[in-house]
Amino acid sequence: MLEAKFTEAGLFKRIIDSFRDCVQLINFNCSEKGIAAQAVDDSRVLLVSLSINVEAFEEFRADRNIVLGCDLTNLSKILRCGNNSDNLTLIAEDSPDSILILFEDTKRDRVSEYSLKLMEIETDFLEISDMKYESYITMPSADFAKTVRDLSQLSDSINILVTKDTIKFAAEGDIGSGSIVVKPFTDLDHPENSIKVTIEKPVDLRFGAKYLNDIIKGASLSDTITIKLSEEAPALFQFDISSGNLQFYLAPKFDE
Amino acid sequence: VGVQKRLDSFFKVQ
Repeated sequence: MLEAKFTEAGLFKRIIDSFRDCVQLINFNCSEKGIAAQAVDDSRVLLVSLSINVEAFEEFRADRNIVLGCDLTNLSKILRCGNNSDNLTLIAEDSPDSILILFEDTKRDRVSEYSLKLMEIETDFLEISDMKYESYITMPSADFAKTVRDLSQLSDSINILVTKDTIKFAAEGDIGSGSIVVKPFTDLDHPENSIKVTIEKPVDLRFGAKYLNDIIKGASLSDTITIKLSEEAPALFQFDISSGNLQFYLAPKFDE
Repeated sequence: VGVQKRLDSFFKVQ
């Protein structure tokens, strides 16, 4: 049996909203470690990987491994029925064909209960071995989101160039071109505003703006984003939650 | 501009 209680429904809602536009169907794998999920978008360019550790829940119990196959459009319809401040509990039997979603407004003693039909989703699992990256960036997620939104107006591709003391985002299209350069700095009073760059080797990569626009939806989960880049591997964009994270792996574009 | 790579060329499918 699975019983997973979030103190605030808003957290689970924000997690689901962060990737429901790029993947439709996903298996949530529940185990004693928490809830994990992985899905690839239809074009097989963007991979979403979610892990919510046990510590992120107010209460968590999974007697055995339970798979919840969900259509995210339907799941978010139900999640919208609860208030962000409600307690949210997911309840499922060991081999469930539906899941119970419980919202509790503890102040008003109001309980609402929904049942969502589950699906059998057959997916191949991509094995991500420990990859070696050449550049690491940590920056405010809101800054990254604005950068992506601004530059996507110019082109369907955005370049990210990282050197020792500069990160340059650039786009070039029919109407013109644009670039945004940021430099590492430390804000001691507000560490979340800091920009950190660690590089072993400079990188110059190009990504589809469409996918970066999917990724920045995760900005509501965390004040910061960590980006790991390599010329040889898909880039990793990571948003940390209280205990766990949401990761997007994005395959780059290459010149012919 | 540029050719979009797929994840399959980097990751093993299980």
